[in-house]
Amino acid sequence: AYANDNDLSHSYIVSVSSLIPPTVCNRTRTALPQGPGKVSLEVLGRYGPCSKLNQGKSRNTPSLEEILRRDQQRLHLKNSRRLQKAIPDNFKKTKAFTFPAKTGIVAADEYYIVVAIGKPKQYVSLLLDTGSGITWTQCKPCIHCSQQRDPFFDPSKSKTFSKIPCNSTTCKILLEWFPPNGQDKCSSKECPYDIAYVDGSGETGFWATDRMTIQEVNGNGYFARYPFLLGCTDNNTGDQNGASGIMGLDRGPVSIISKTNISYFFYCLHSPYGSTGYITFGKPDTVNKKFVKYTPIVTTPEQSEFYHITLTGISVGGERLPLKASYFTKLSTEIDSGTIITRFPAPVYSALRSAFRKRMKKYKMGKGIEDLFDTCYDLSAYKTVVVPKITIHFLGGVDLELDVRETLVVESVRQVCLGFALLPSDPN
Amino acid sequence: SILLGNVQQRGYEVHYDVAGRRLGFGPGNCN
Repeated sequence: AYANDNDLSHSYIVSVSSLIPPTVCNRTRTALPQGPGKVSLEVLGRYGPCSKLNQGKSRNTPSLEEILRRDQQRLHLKNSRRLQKAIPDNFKKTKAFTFPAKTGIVAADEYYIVVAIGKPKQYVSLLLDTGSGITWTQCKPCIHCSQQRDPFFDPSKSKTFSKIPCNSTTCKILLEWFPPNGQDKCSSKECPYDIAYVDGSGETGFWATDRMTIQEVNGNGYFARYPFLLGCTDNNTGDQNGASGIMGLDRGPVSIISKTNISYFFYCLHSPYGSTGYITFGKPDTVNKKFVKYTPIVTTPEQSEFYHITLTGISVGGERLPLKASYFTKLSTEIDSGTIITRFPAPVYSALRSAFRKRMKKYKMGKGIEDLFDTCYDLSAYKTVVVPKITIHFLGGVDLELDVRETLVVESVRQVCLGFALLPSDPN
Repeated sequence: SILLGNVQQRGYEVHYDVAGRRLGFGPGNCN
């Protein structure tokens, strides 16, 4: 009954009901990666059934459309940042130059860890974001904190908390790296920072230092940094959906990676179908490391802040898309834990969509989701379906064969979508 | 450019060897 042009060895045969994410937390993993020189923490999805931020209340979970809309907003802001970086410094300093998009980060989505700040320790949940650098948390007192369900960090209760003074050299450098909106110097004794989101929300706050502790639940693994530079947010108009901040993991000058001796970390992000994931700060065991396949991180100055790698091709159902490897290698590929959906430029997305649709032609197409997904299927008439395997190829012979649940985004059995999207065009 | 989001990272352990300037993918499923 299967279409002739498909090769079953390059496809998944799955039951349609198994595509629907579970609503009950199922912790199946028994142990986190452990050993000398490393610290492992549980990673939770903030919208998933194991999330402590949701408090088990479905009303706290935004719709898929809303989550995807936020993901798209994040993309627009990232594009704006790139645009700003492309402009020469001497031009930025001219009076005639004004830039509409502000430097900063937008809320990462999906995955968080719990860390301790201060002495005595106060535990806060921070979203993991390899696409941004500033680690910030919501501090008391705050003006708009109604959305937040996690405890706030209260600086007045920490013996090790210090504000970065306005007149310090550190503040001067920070203001240069992260210029606050509408002001170029301190308005009080604090050293200000300002994060703006494209939807009009944002945070204002000030730079501070305190003790940051990353500790395993069993207390064995332990990592502490003091003083650790962090943003202390006092006015949050955005909805972080329960999380109380972001851990910036990029390669920029203020991230936890740059400011500590962490030179290696790895994570496993569970799918909605699994239970919980983990992040480990430190190197893996030699035995495990031999199963890891590496591709180089691009190190040009323009790409030094984030994690850029080189994609060489994509296969659908065992067949490479008809785009030359030289075309792919000219593109810059950033891996980002804070972005949900993979975005491709038009030629790549078009070729991928075409190849996928060709192999799924026996199934009835369904309604799309937002402007993001245009290749969706109504699978309500089927018990099992055959989905072509998608493999992403990277420099160094690294092949990422995606599981069916990393290929599809499922709203319901009537809306099962190819889980890739078109990169937004110039966001001017 | 291309942006590789977290849906497509989920099946793998993603390794950031920052000092070694390389990024790796290992067996995943978080088990």
